[in-house]
Amino acid sequence: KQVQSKMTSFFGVA
Amino acid sequence: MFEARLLQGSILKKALEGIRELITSGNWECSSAGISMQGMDPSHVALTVLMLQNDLFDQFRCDRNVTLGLNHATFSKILKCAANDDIITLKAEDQPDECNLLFQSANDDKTSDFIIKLTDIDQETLGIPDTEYAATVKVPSVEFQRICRDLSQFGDTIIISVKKGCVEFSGTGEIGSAKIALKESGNVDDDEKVSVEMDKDTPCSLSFASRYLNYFTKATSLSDTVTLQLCPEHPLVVSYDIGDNGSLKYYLAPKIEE
Repeated sequence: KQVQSKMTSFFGVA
Repeated sequence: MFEARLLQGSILKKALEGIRELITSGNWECSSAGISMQGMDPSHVALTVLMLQNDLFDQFRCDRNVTLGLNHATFSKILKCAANDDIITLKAEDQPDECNLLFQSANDDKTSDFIIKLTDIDQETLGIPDTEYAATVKVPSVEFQRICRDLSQFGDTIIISVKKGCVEFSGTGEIGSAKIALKESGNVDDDEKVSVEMDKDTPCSLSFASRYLNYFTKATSLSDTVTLQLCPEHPLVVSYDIGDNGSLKYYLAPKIEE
């Protein structure tokens, strides 16, 4: 089963 | 004082069409280098980054950095009052609470003067790391738009697979499945070309929500070609160049195995 990941788990807050 | 004059006003109109459905409002950061805006959709699945460098404008002045907190639905409504061949000038004082938009018709017999109220938006900015992409694919933007539209009829996920000399888009769902393969085109000169560059020869394949890809293709009118960059377990990058001095880039988080 595939789940949608989030951008915030790839790019940190600058 | 900030003032920027864009001879090709249609660029701003098209950019807003590619932004407004994903980001309801954003901080347009104006500096001497140009204008940039970054924002995520409410579910944080996609990041949109607009860059308009100063030499995209035929006049550009920004004495001190200025932040224009804009509601994109409002901004879009005002831009809809501009003709495609209007010259658009943006003006704002330092620490502004409003932004002045001036539209001049091509034959200069009509000028429209708008004031848009700015809003305070406290939005976190994401740092975008440099990434070695396993694959960089260039396809005609209209072709990509058509593929995303056609495949999203089959399901909510589009798988993008790149191997040597070929990029494949596939979708599956209740009604069945579909696979569209584009081969690298030989005639490298014209815009209809497809190019596939692999970092190594390892094929890579990632799954993405078709809904977001269809949002991104609202920016199709900005550029004849669109660039897709893929790397396993990384967001997809979908880039539309704006002439030689700007870009509208989308980063889409992949669907991953639970």
